[in-house]
Amino acid sequence: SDICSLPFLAKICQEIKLAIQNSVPFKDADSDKYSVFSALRGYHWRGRDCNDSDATVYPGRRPDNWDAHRDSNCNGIWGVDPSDGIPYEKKFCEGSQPRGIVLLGDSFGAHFHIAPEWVTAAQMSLNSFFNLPTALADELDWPQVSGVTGFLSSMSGIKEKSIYRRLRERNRCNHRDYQNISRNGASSQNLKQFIESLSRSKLWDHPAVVIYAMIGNDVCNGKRDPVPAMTTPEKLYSHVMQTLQQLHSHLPNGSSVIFYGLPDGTFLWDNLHSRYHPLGQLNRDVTYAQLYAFLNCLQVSPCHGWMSSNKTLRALTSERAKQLSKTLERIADSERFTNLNLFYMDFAFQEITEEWRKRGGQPWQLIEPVDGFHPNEVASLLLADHFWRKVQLQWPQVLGKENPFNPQIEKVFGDQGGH
Amino acid sequence: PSNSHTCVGCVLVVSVLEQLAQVHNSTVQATMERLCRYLPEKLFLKTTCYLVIQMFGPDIVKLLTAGMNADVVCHTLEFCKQDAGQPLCHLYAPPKEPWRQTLEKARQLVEKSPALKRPRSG
Repeated sequence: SDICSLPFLAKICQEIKLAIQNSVPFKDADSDKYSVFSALRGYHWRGRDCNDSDATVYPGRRPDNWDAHRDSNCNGIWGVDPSDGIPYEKKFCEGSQPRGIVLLGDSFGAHFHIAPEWVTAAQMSLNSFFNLPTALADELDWPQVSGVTGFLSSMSGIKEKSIYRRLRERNRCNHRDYQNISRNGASSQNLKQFIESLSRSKLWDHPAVVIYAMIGNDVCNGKRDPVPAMTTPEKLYSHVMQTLQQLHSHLPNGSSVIFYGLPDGTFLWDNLHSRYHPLGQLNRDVTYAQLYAFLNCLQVSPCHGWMSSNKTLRALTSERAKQLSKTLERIADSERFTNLNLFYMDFAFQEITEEWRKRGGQPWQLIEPVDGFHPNEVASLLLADHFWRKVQLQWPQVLGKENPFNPQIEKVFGDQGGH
Repeated sequence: PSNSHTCVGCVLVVSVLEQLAQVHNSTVQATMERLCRYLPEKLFLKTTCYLVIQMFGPDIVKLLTAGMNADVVCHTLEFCKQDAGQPLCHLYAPPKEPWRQTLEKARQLVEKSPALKRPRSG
């Protein structure tokens, strides 16, 4: 019943379990938390290591001797310009205010996604499951195409880019400096179990832009009576302050933390309950209302509070979400840390729904079809666009300067070795 | 509850099997083999699929051929369990006959099946 009980697989199973439990790469020879392997918390989750046998070489660090002899920060910029003897890193990146992007998030941030072609018989073919092994090794998450740290082009054809890709376009010296510290089921409370996997040194690394996006699990659970298990504003305040203390002790001066508020999840029931789930499309026999009831009955719903036919429960969940968002806003407005600047941003689902409508879309097209819960790739990228516009307009200092040497970097170093 | 995810997994897989048979107008046996063929070798996915067919295939064939749906199949094969005092969880609309009668009929079809003695975890 358990493949890991086979003696020849026991050791590798143990190592994989540890990597997933600690949210650190499975394959990481120098233990610097960066990997040359994609899945199992490798470079799908944080910038690819360019030397996995040297722990002093990793994305996001300040360059060693201006990277004259080696690429110590893996941004693909190194060596000396033969025309004047100046190291390229000094020439192109000095004073450019490099920034790394770090996401502390849940399944939304990690981009949880079950491909509809895996469960839709009418679309199934030999090609349908080719990406299933990678998805399983990434905990059914797709951080490589997520709204915050995605580095691959969108699979949905939308032109908007992730926050990492925009930060990289703003300053090519930021190449590979991304960390997606997210986990399915993460909340303000259990973040302490994996925040240690964050890699940032006060002494050696560039400042970071940290996005705190625990957008659901403080009000979402699968319990028969979900309300008593929701986080209270007092508890949230205490958890977030602990997180900030930890960030303050790890992040270089000039770093920022941007809190995302919680969405109002009533749009789930309002837009989906009478629509057919992919399993019900062939015979028109399974609606999202039925799926929600099934998951609630088994107590495995990702969010009983919002995925419910009970209007009062949905309203109570939204009310608590609003209180928690207010708490985050209050923390951003009133707390001070010497190394960190704090900001708060609403989770603007209403705005992106409007934007999507203007483009001729329907709100239900922004939700993951199989789980009927998570915002999908299009929604994530529209949110990234909204985030970027707001930060650029209101807090541009968070993003660092635009690098005037970007064209030269591209000319000399091409794609900078990929992500 | 510990067996809840197993129940969701079972209902999902049996639903896909049922619909795949319908789309290709083929037998349940042939459909199970088709589904396993679709899966990649990596992570033992194909091997596991053939193993599952070997263990539970004959019972699934009997039940689906007798017109039972995924809910009934998964309750009969004990991937889904009704806890005492709790409602019986189902994805599809309930059968026309009462649940107890439907499940009784289904259980008779797979009586003495060796698969029912195997563990349901993992």
